[in-house]
Amino acid sequence: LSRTLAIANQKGGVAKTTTAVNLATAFAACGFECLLVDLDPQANATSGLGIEQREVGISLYEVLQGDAELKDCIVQTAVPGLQLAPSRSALASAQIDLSSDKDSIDRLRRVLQSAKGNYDFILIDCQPSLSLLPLNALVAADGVLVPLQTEYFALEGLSRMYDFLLDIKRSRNPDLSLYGILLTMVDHTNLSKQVSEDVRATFGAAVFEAEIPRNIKLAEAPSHGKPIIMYDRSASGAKAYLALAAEILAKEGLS
Amino acid sequence: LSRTLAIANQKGGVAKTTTAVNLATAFAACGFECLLVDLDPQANATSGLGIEQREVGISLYEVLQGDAELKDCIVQTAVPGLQLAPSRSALASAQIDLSSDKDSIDRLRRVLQSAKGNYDFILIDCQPSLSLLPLNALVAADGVLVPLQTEYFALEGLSRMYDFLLDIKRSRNPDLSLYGILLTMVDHTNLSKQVSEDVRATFGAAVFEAEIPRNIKLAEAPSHGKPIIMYDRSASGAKAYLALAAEILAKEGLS
Ligand SMILES: Nc1ncnc2c1ncn2[C@@H]1O[C@H](COP(=O)(O)OP(=O)(O)OP(=O)(O)O)[C@@H](O)[C@H]1O
Ligand SMILES: Nc1ncnc2c1ncn2[C@@H]1O[C@H](COP(=O)(O)OP(=O)(O)OP(=O)(O)O)[C@@H](O)[C@H]1O
Ligand SMILES: [Mg+2]
Ligand SMILES: [Mg+2]
Repeated sequence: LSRTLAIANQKGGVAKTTTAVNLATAFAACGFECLLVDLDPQANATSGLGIEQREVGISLYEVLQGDAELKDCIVQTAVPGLQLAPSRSALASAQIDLSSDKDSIDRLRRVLQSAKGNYDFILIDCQPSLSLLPLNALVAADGVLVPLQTEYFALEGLSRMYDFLLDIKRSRNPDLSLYGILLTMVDHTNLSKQVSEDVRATFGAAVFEAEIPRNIKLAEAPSHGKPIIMYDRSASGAKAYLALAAEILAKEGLS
Repeated sequence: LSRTLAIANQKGGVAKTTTAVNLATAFAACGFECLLVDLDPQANATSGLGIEQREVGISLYEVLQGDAELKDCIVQTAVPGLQLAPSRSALASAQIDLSSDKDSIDRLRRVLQSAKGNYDFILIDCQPSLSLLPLNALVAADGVLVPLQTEYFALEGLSRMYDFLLDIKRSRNPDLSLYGILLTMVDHTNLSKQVSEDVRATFGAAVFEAEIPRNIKLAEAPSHGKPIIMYDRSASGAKAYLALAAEILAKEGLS
């Protein structure tokens, strides 16, 4: 088994990076080999795992440009079983550099071919848009995990994200599936409850049972360069991502 | 006076749209004429002001393509003194359509020339990126108002946003200034206090005195298609945006 999942949603600030970093760590904690691909020029997944920008040598930018191999950029993180293909802000110009190329949409898929055999899970953190880089992630992935903040603007954008996925499935990647919708920053407000109910009523089994509560420890952990499981394993946010990992492993017939 | 402000930050979910909608409404409530330009294909500012996607006729997309005039797309909102240039998701393809044009960066600036005389304030809501559309906003604007969520990933991205601004000022728009940094979703956690202190220590007077507290009413209002002042004028979020408007008007020598 080697599952490649894109963590994507064009709405900003819905916990894509928080999910990518903490789910990858949870898989590694369960003994699976995991690669996190930071496809966002903001490089938040890179710093969230404790790797400073000045420490990044070869990044995904050079690999997508064809100037380096994927294995040249991969680094070991502080989490056993979790490796990272780091990002840097130059990746933002990939959008312009690559867009004239006719096969620019296939770049990441070809790059990740060589890695599939070495990892049980490959997670791709995406930037908040529907542009070339997220497009590459959906073409390369087996499924899309869509983090959804339980608020109005995020709910409003869900149908566009879903249409984008269907479009890629039809035109570029027939194996692509909606791997699941993950409710994030869930709290006890009426708004959060209302949105959660709406989403479960509309998307049914496509919504993970596990949901991520609003938990300040999740926002604190990145400032220490650590995933939540290493920052505070007793936190509700840590337990929630471990529960999500367990649900996914059960779905895949692993444990 | 006609001040054009871009509400921009490439970090997602930091309250760009919430600030654009509620600051524009606060200016209108104080008797000033205001235009809100929704430059985000997500069209959250459009729906946040109660305009459904199916009600949008000509949008900013057609105007930037050159198929319509700005005045053809402008609609009156439910707020007296506040008009809107609405967005729709087709705007996402402007990135590709316009990018081959040598003057694609100047489009919005030229489009807004005709409007400057009719409004005291023009606010431009931007998508979470540093791509062509936000670039257009910075070229067209007199100043950039940068909403900043008081959390780690948002703080990390601030220096890139500032570099981007300096770059545009040097190369395209010498009048562009950092109009101010607005602290948003401020709460009583150590993280929020820590980030607020760091930002005020680093950016000093460039940080507005007014700050926006985390207030559930701000997240509820968009689901009713209303700005906070019309949804719940007594809410802390409403008072905060009125205080921000007052601070800006005082800075401009108006009141
Ligand atoms: N469950 C949670 N509880 C509390 N804070 C959270 C939670 N999940 C994420 N956060 C915080 O909310 C902010 C947004 O999360 P994050 O940056 O992961 O979202 P994103 O979707 O990756 O954003 P972008 O669109 O900019 O890439 C961050 O400051 C993060 O630390
Ligand atoms: N002060 C606040 N208190 C509570 N919720 C808030 C506050 N400001 C914004 N929100 C909510 O937080 C979410 C993010 O805000 P918003 O959508 O305005 O950010 P944005 O920067 O425009 O996002 P994007 O990067 O996707 O354009 C929204 O659901 C909004 O309703
Ligand atoms: Mg992110
Ligand atoms: Mg927005």
